[in-house]
Amino acid sequence: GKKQYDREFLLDFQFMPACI
Amino acid sequence: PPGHSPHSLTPSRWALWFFKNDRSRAWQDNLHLVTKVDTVEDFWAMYGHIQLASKLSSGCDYALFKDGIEPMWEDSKNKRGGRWLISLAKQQRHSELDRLWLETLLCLIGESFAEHSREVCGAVLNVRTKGDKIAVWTREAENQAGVLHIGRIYKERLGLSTKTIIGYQAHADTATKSNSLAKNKFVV
Repeated sequence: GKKQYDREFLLDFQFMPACI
Repeated sequence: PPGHSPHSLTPSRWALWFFKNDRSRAWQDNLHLVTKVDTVEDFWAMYGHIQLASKLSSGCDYALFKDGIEPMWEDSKNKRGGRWLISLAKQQRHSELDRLWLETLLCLIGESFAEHSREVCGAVLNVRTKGDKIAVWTREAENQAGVLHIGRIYKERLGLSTKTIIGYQAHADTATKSNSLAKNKFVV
């Protein structure tokens, strides 16, 4: 399916540490 | 906070390309595929590992395109299309370029143009001494409704004032004229 992400949602991930 | 499972960029996987001008080599030999991303998490990992746009040398380009479309007019998915072009003044490299390029990337990976997002092929950043440029490339220059929708949303997302006019040029027109002379097919 098609996913639309708003900019605030995307920006929330910017400085999250990569977690495995 | 966002959850822990990766957030897919469905339906698109995106490829980042880097162009470094070396006049001793053919244009295509200077174009390098850096990486492909298909999750929000991968996108930020990539973004954190590459130079900011404002730190690139003049003559360099970044391009983020849907997987399977090469960042050149000749690609079959681009050749009937065109671009919304943002031309920046020299001094905007330090004040605006990074913000505008990131916003452009977020518009792409967020599929911000609703059903018209499928018309988007990618985006190109040109870092140039005479003034940097950012463009969103779309697939079909004759798709007036799609092109205008994308242009209006894009202009709003960049935070450009209503007095600022941005133009859309068909690649077929740009290819036969110098950039400054290619006529605008649409403006918003």
